[in-house]
Amino acid sequence: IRVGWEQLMTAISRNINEVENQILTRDA
Amino acid sequence: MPVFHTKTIESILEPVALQVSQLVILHEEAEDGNAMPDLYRPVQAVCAAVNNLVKVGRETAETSADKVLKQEMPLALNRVEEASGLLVDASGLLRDDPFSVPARKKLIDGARGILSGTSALLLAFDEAEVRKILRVCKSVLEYLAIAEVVESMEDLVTFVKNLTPGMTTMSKMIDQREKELTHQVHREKLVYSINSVKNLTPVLISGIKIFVTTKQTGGRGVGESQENRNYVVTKMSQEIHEIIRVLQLTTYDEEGWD
Repeated sequence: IRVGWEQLMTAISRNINEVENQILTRDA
Repeated sequence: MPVFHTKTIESILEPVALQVSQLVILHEEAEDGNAMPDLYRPVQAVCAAVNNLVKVGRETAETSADKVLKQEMPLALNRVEEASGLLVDASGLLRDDPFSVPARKKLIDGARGILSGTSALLLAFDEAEVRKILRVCKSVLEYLAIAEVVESMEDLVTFVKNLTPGMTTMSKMIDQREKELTHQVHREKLVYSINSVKNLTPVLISGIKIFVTTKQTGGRGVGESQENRNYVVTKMSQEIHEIIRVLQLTTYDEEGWD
């Protein structure tokens, strides 16, 4: 569990960065 | 079986969704009280990412011409921001007490909140993309109706000249969209309908040409050629209506589950 929560936070950061990239690369 | 309706959304959200659900199960199993790690640094990294996302998202919403997106984006961003606040609270509580039950709950609620907020954000963006395609489809649909007032070869040249760009754009957009969808039945329907429209385009032009020629030479069969032209216009319009319908589907009908 110890490793799991840290990994999840890292995955969430990456996920947020990818969402940001999607916003930046698509013409809204 | 797909959960997310586009490959982009799936590729971004699915890994996190899986981890969240696994950790929720682990958390429930570990309620007897194992010490939690210090999550200060990873939570700070999440916060920094959220701050950037919110900044970029708000700027995008402000400059967007899409009114629905303008309304929906800030709401989704608020959800992400609130969820990130829960993670900060949780990491603070865990520093004081690594066994804190409220901290664990906040961690789970925060992780779920970020997932649902980013999901809402991606869906809002995807719906805006769909609206762009719908606008093109509707403009082609409107222009198709002009076929019924073409009475000379000159008109026909103008008609083809004006129809072609919209038809090409629509076709490209549908090809891209089809590749993006995870739902096989929706993909097949889009491919079928856009291929029908593509195949019927030269048939329409030739149908109009026959009508114009027949009418100009005063020959018999004007009514028949008119009927034939109208039939092709109707068929093409029906296929475009079907494309418009399928583009707006995001849930999975029974057909898709089979």
